[in-house]
Amino acid sequence: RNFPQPTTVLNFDHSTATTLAAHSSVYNNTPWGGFAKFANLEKGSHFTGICDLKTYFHHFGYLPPPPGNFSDDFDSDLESAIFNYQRNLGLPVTGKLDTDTVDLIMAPRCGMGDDHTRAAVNTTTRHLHTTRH
Amino acid sequence: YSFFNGQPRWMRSSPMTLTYAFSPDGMIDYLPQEEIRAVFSRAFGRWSEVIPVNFTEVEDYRTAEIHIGFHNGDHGDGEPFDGVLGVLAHAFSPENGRLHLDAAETWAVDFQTEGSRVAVDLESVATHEIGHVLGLAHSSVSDAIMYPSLRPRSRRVDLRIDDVEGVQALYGSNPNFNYGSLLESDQETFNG
Repeated sequence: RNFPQPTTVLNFDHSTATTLAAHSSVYNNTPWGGFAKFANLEKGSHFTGICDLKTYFHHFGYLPPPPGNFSDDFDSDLESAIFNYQRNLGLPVTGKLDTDTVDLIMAPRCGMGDDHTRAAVNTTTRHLHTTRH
Repeated sequence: YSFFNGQPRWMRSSPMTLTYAFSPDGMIDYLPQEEIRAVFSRAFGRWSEVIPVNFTEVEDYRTAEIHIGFHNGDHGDGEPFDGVLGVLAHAFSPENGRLHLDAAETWAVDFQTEGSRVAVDLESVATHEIGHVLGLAHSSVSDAIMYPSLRPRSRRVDLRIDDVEGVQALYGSNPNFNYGSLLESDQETFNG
C-alpha cells in the first residue's frame, strides 16, 4: 500500500492533490469538472473561464448578480465568496482556491443554495434568510 | 443546522401524518419500483424516529402532500437539472412538498450491483431532501445529513445530532426517541 510522502516544497500537499486528481477524472464531463484548472489561483489573477466559477457561486448564494456579465478576474468579490463558502462548508478558511476547496466545489451537491435566499418555494425566486445555530 | 426564513414547517394537528406519492410521469425504469419505494420508506422513517410526524405513501399523486419525481433538465420549476453529477436533486421548503431528483444521475440502491463510478446513493439524497421538505436548510457539519455535498459512490443516511436538534426544534421530539442511542452511535462513528 502506498502512502503519500510528506513534502515541504512550496507547502504542496501531495495527498490533497492526489485526491483532487482522482476526483477530477471522475468529474470529467460533469458540470463543474472543468473547475480543476482553477486550483491554486490567487486573488489578482486573470484566468479565462473563471467567470463560470463566479456563476457557480452566484447560483448557490455566495455572489450577488453582476451588473453585466461576470469577468474572468479573481477579484475581491470572488475572494469574499470563497471565504463564505469555506466557512459555510467547514473548510479551512483561506479565501484561496486551494485544492480542498476546488475539490469540494466540483463535487455533486444539492441544488438548494447555501444561504437559502433562493429557496424555491414557488416557481418564482423568493428571497429568504436563514437562521443558523 | 439552519432553517429557512421564518422557520416554515408543516402545520397539522398532532399526531401529524403527511402523505407522499411518486410522480406517475417522473420515474426511472432501471431500478425496481419496489426498491425505490423501500428506499424512500426508510428515508422517511429515519426522520419519523426523531419527531412526532408519520409519513404514509398514497397512490393519488394529486392529493398527496409530498410529491416525489425524477426529472430531466428544465422540468418547470425554474431550477433545471444539469445532467450527470453537478446538481443531484432539490426540494422545496414547507408546505410546498415538491422533492425532485435529477433523472440523469445513475441512481443506486446497492453499490455492489451498480458499478458506475458516478453512481449516486439514492437513499442518502432522499434523506437529505426530506430534511428540506420538513424545513431544514443546509448544515456546515460535514457528516450531517443536511450537509449539501455528497460524492459519488458514498453513502450518508444516518441522522446526526445536528440534524436531530434542528428538526426537533421545528416539530418537537418523538416521545419514543432515544437520544442516548444517537449519541452512542455518533461516538462509535467518531471512534471507528
